[in-house]
Formats: sequence, structure tokens, C-alpha cells
Amino acid sequence: AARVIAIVNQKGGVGKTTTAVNLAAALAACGQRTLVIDLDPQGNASTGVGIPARARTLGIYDILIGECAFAEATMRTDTPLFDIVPSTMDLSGAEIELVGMPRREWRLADALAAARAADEACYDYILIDCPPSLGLLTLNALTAADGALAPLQAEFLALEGLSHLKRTIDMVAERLNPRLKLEGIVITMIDRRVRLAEAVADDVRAHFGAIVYRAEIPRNVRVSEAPSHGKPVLLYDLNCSGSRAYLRLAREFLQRENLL
Amino acid sequence: AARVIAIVNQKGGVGKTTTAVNLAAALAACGQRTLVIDLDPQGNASTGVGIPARARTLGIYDILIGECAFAEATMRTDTPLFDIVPSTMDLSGAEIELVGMPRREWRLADALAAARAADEACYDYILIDCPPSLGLLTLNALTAADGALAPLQAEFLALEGLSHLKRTIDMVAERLNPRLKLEGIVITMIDRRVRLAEAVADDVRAHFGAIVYRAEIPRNVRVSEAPSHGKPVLLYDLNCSGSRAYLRLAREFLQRENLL
Ligand SMILES: Nc1ncnc2c1ncn2[C@@H]1O[C@H](COP(=O)(O)OP(=O)(O)OP(=O)(O)O)[C@@H](O)[C@H]1O
Ligand SMILES: Nc1ncnc2c1ncn2[C@@H]1O[C@H](COP(=O)(O)OP(=O)(O)OP(=O)(O)O)[C@@H](O)[C@H]1O
Ligand SMILES: [Mg+2]
Ligand SMILES: [Mg+2]
Repeated sequence: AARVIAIVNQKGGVGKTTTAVNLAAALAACGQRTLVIDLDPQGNASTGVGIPARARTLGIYDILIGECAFAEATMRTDTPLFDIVPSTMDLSGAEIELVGMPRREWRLADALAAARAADEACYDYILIDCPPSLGLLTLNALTAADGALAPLQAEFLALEGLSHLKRTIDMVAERLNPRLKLEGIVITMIDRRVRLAEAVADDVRAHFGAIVYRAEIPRNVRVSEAPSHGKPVLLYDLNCSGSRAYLRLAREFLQRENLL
Repeated sequence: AARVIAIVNQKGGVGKTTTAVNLAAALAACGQRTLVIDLDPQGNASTGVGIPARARTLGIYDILIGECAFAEATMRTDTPLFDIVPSTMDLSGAEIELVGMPRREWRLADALAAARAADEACYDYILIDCPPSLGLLTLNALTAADGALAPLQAEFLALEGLSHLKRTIDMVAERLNPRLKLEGIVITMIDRRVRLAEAVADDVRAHFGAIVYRAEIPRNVRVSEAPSHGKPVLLYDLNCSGSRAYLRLAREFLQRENLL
């Protein structure tokens, strides 16, 4: 059965979407069948794989409110072995709508369980791109996930949010999902020439030890250009430093999986 | 009476907090009495002016749920004429708590009206730092505001969210707060040597015209270092390109105010 990983950090703009899309593409390049669930109302992951808003009829919102099954909302991307459940505009009202629903934190977990029972979600990995908050959408992702992966920008303000994130993950593990743990931290957009970035990266490694991936993602303009072409950076420019970094991350991720 | 401006953009990491704190400091340097309301559960604005989490007893959460008045939660910062209502940890549960409360979108507007009536909010400008979402906290800011100011990172994915933000502002103006409009867009973290950034900036100016401030904020590492010293960049390094840009922005903001 698929391993479900929530790509999560309530701090905005730290590289959650970029990591979900490009780690998924790199895992697919390594032969792993990968699904990304775009749980962010902004729909950046769906745009990043080349699915314009007008082509998204069913999405994760329809699955959360019980109107359709996983298989119906799943779409292929240009990358073989890499599928996506897109985000639609309806999702921006979902946080308020979910509050009054039964099993409101479990809606995604229940839908995934139903998909597995119907033998629909036959993936090796499912990555969930979360919005920049710790509201009901992110709680649904954490309740459905086997593990959490936190992209972290090498900036002072981003460091501050990490302890808040860790506490939230521990709370979800205690009350909703006992198998959940913070499995990995990925340092993103790092420019090693900047003293502050070096200091933050060293600080994180000192605090969180082996959880922090050795692979770091450098700041690389090709990575930020790729979404405007609707492609993961591996398809846009395989030789750039961003692509090589995400391939390194995928290999390290798979090494850890064999050890788990 | 104070003009209330919501610093808003659901896209994460675009410079909302940095703009709220540094525009406030620059307005204070120009002699304007300025209050920042930290409406983000992350509390980055409170950190950015040097108020550690343990020093925040009362905050905006207590005001929203009606447990204290504005004056009780307002704190001085190191910058003369610049005060702040901090964010506390309780705020992260507020979005869900607010859903069931009466006048849930009006809680901030009502509290500000009460403060004005009691002659407590005697500021020239009140800037509200919003979280990266369009949930109930941001809706409270938009309902209480006279105008909205959107920081925009010169990145492709950030451009995508702008039309969604504009629609939300128009919806709030129609249903909750007729005086609200998108008054300004500030291009942030721009490196004019990067072709994509140039293209995005030109695109935004073509679409949104005179709303876009002429003053642009360059990417400048001193800006991202300042919060780790608990200071606005004007206090941390007055001569850096970031400080000069925020002073230009404040002057242009005040020029527009005289014209409004
Ligand atoms: N390694 C990188 N090099 C250069 N730019 C990057 C890199 N990673 C991400 N970016 C750019 O930085 C911005 C923020 O990244 P991204 O949107 O993935 O973050 P996020 O955490 O998903 O944001 P949000 O909190 O809004 O969901 C985007 O414009 C993206 O293209
Ligand atoms: N002009 C600049 N030059 C360099 N770094 C900057 C600049 N403006 C902001 N930053 C840094 O970029 C990061 C994002 O900025 P900031 O936290 O202000 O954005 P935000 O929109 O408030 O984020 P969130 O969506 O999480 O609330 C921070 O680490 C900040 O220090
Ligand atoms: Mg994202
Ligand atoms: Mg912020």
C-alpha cells in the first residue's frame, strides 16, 4: 500500500509546493508510482504540473465532501508514473464548511481508506501539498499521513515556526493519528554564501539531527521558472542545480524508506 | 480617526510581515503615529519588533473573543510612534473558534469601533499583518479595513494568486465592507537582474496600472537579518537598500494619502 507523506509547514513561501511537485517527479524518475494531492486552495501544485484552472472539473474538494471517489478526480501529468488530484476554487471555502461536518479531521483519511479498499490508489507514494496554515485542511493531511516532511527556508523567521509545527504534529499523533511523526526536514532555497542562511542551516541540523536531509535545495532561478511552463524542473531543465538537488533528495528519501 | 490598512496576500512568503513592520517604522519616522495589529498565529510581526513570545500576555486573540480592550493589549516597540498589538499562541485555534461566534467577520471591526469611541485608538495609521490564507482572520481584517495593500513577490506563482485576492476583496466590499478596495500593490524581494522577475513586474504594472507603487523593495539580506535582532530594518541598518526602499514606499504612501 502507498506511503502517505504530508508536505507541511505553516510558514508561507518555504517551498512546500516546489518540493511536492519536484520530489514527486524525481521519485517517478526513479520508477516509483507517485500521486500528489493538491490540498492548497491556491492550486499552485496543479498549475506547476501544467493543469490550468479551467481543466480541473473534479478535485480534492469533491472528495472531501464525499461527492466523488479518488479515481474520478485523479489526472495524469506529463511525467510518466506521476499523477495528481488537483485543487479547485471550491477548496477556498472548505475550511469553514468542514467545521460542521462529521469526522471533519478524518475526511481525507476515510477517502484514502475507501480508495485502497476499492484498489484504486495503487501508488508507491502519495505526497500531500498543504496550504500555509494549521487549519482543518492541514489537519486532514496530518491525520491521513504516515509521515510529515517539512520544507524549511534558511531564514530566521522560518526557524521560528518549526517548534510550533513540531508541537502540532505531536498533538495530531496523540489525538488523531498515532503513526504520524516528523520524518524529515528539507532545507530549501539556500544560498551558502549568505551568512544568515549558513547559521540557520547549522542551527537546524544541531537541533533536529538526523531528521534533516543531507540533500539541500539551492536557490536556483530555473526552479521558479519551471511552474510558468507547467512542468516540474526535471522536465524543464534536467541539468540545472535545482533538478540535481531534487534527484539527490529522492535518492536519499528512498534510502531512508528501505531502512524504515 | 486612524486609517486602517490590511496587509494581505494569501500567497505565502511574499513579504506581508516585512512590509507591515517596515512600512510602519518608516511611517513613524515620518512622524505618523502607527499601530501594527499582528493577526497571524505565527506571530512574526511581534518577533520582528523584538517582543518575545513569553512577553506577550494579552494579544489580538483576547480582543477578538471580547476578553479585553485594545488599549490593554497594545504594547510600545523600540521605535517611537510605533505600537503593536501582538499575536499569541491562542490565535492558532481562533479560525475554528470564530466560526460559531456571533458577527464572526465583524469581531475586529467592532473592537476597533469600540476603541475609537473610547478614544483609545488615536493613531494616524493602523496596519494589519494578515496570515497567508483567506479564512476568518483575514476576513476580519478586510471587514475592519479602509483599504488593502498587497505585497507581491516578483515570482510566477505569486502572480497567479493576485486575481483570487482581488475577487475576495471585491466580495468583501459587496457583502461586508463597502469602503474596502485594493488600494496598493508593492513589488517585493525583486532582483531586476532576473529575467522572470522583470517579466512579472512588467506584467503586474500592465494589469493593475496606477495601483502598483513605483517604489519597489529589492531583495536585500539585511532585511531578512533584521527580525533576528528584533528590529525593523530602519533601526538595524538605516543605509541599506531595503531601508531606503521602505522609506521611499512610506513617502509615496503618504503622497497618495493626501490625494485620497
Ligand atoms: N530552490 C528554489 N530556487 C528558487 N526559487 C524557488 C525555489 N524553491 C521555490 N522557489 C520559489 O519560491 C516561491 C515559494 O515557493 P513555493 O510556492 O513552493 O512555497 P510554498 O511553501 O508552497 O508557498 P505557500 O506557503 O504559498 O504554499 C515560489 O515562487 C517558487 O517558485
Ligand atoms: N526585501 C527582502 N529582501 C530579503 N529578504 C526578504 C525581503 N522581504 C522579506 N524577506 C524575507 O523573506 C521571508 C518571507 O517574508 P515575510 O515573512 O515577511 O513574508 P510573509 O508574506 O509575511 O510570509 P507568511 O505568508 O508566512 O506570513 C522572510 O524570511 C523575510 O525575512
Ligand atoms: Mg504552496
Ligand atoms: Mg507573515
